[in-house]
Amino acid sequence: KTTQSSLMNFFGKK
Amino acid sequence: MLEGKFDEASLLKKIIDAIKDCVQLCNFNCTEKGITLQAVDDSRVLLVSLLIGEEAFTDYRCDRNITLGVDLSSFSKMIKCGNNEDFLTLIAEDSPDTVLVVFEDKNRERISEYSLKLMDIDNEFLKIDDMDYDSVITMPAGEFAKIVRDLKNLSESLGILVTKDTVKFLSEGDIGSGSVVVKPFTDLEKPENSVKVSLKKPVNLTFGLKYLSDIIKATNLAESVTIKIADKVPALFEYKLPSGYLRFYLAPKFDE
Repeated sequence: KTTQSSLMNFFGKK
Repeated sequence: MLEGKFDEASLLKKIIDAIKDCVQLCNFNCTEKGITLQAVDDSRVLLVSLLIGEEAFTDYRCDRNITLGVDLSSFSKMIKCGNNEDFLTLIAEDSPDTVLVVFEDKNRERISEYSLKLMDIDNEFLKIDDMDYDSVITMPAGEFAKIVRDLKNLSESLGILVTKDTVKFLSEGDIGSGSVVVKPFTDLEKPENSVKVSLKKPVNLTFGLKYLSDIIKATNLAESVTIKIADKVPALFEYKLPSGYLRFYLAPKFDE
């Protein structure tokens, strides 16, 4: 079973 | 004031077609260097980053930075009104409420003008640092699109495995499984058909095919696609424009 990660886990808000 | 004239409307049509299904409300940031856009899809899994460089236009001027808040589904309807070969010019004042889209037919004395109402869009801007990728693959954009379309019939997920000189795309689903192996290949007569694989470390990642299906809508924009991947970070899919790029950053799936 795989889970989709979010971009927010990797990129910070500017 | 912004005035950007494309030699052919088809370029902007293809760009908008490539992104309008994954992001809807976007700010086009116009500067003297060209037009940029960054937008994230509602699920925050896919990020679109666009640069239309000044040299992609036959004429371009933008004295001050201008933001155009655009609903892409409306914009798409308007730019479809022009023929592919028409000149397309975008015109906007310094603090615009509207953007003017002007089509000029090169063969006839026909000019059509459309004015699109702009919106105030408060979108998140993510900071993307340059990353060191473990593997970089360049392959024909059409070939990548076919792999995604074919393997999407089997599963919701696509595995991308890169080992020494070999890229394996695979999907496993209820009805069975499928895989496509691509190896480096140089086509001297048609360099755009070549496949390049550079590898620092083997990579094994899984991505949602729903998002990859959105990414391949950019296929018509470039002969080849460059895929940059590294363990446990978003992958970068890049389609080069005549000047600039259309990039997609896609967050991976993980085993629970």
